[in-house]
Amino acid sequence: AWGQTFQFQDSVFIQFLGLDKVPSPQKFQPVPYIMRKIFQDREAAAAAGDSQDSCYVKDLGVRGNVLRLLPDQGVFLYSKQLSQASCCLEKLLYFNLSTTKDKEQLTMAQLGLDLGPSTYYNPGPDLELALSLVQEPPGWGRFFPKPGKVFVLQTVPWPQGILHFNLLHMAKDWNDNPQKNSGLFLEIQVKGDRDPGVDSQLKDTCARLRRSLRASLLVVTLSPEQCGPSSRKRR
Amino acid sequence: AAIPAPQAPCKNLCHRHQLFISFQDLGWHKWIIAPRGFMANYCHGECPFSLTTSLNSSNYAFMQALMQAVDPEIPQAVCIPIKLSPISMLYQDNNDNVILRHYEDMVVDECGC
Repeated sequence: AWGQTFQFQDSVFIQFLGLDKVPSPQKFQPVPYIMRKIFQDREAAAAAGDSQDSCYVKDLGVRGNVLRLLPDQGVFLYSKQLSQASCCLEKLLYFNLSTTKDKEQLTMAQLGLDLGPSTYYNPGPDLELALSLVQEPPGWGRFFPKPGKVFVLQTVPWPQGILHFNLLHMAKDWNDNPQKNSGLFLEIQVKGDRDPGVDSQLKDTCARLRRSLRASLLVVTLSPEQCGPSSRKRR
Repeated sequence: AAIPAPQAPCKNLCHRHQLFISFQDLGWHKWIIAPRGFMANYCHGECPFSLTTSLNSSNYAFMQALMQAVDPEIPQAVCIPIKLSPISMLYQDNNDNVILRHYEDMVVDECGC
């Protein structure tokens, strides 16, 4: 009987946290620095008895009370372009926004691209990143980036850190119309003229980049129940 | 009518008790990344009429205690949290998303009647 009661309470707690069922992750995902910092700062403030606005994320400068780090669920693409000299990497990026509740208001969506560790003593070539919207969901092994819809084009000197891109407008659209979420197409090219003699070295660099590339979407949302006008008045 | 003297010894009076909730004990450590638990605390104890003015009491607690002194059928004023503070939780869901959420009113800081 105690077990049954406890199971019931377990499910109630799960709902309270905004989850449908008890998570059973196989392994813990790495927690990005910014989330750890926000967590530690809030813990420190609570311990010190400082009052905090739980509906404002100071470190990110946005309103919100829930932060989610969505891992990329997309796949690498191996098209004919990759055999071309300048094309280094092609990847479909996909983020599942379905865990965001209907009532939650999106206030931030930041794409993070971690191109992996770089060595100061052995810098690689400059890279050109192009991000475009995917027009249709991938099917039959094919996908179609929207023509002329390259919305981010950035040259990155090597070595580089984690790159961030603001995708709020797009994520809002995906959230309102989930059928529109077919992901993003990421293309990384090596910039400038290159000596054909260093091709093999470049191939190694691109292979390393494919292995180390990590993409994630940091999403901040605001729950009207917790952060609406009535709750502000109550506080 | 004469007001009866308090029956409860000091240790039985309304005050905050320590209660640590360990996520490991509950088996939730498998998906809650941090914290490992938190000091939730709880309120327990009596709220006798004569002390309702000194036990962080509301005016209503005073009135209820007064009525209870007159009519013992009326329950005593209740010992409840009067100041709560939030906690943040970092956890992982079934989609491998890492979530940081702020929960209001999770820790009892002060109790009253």
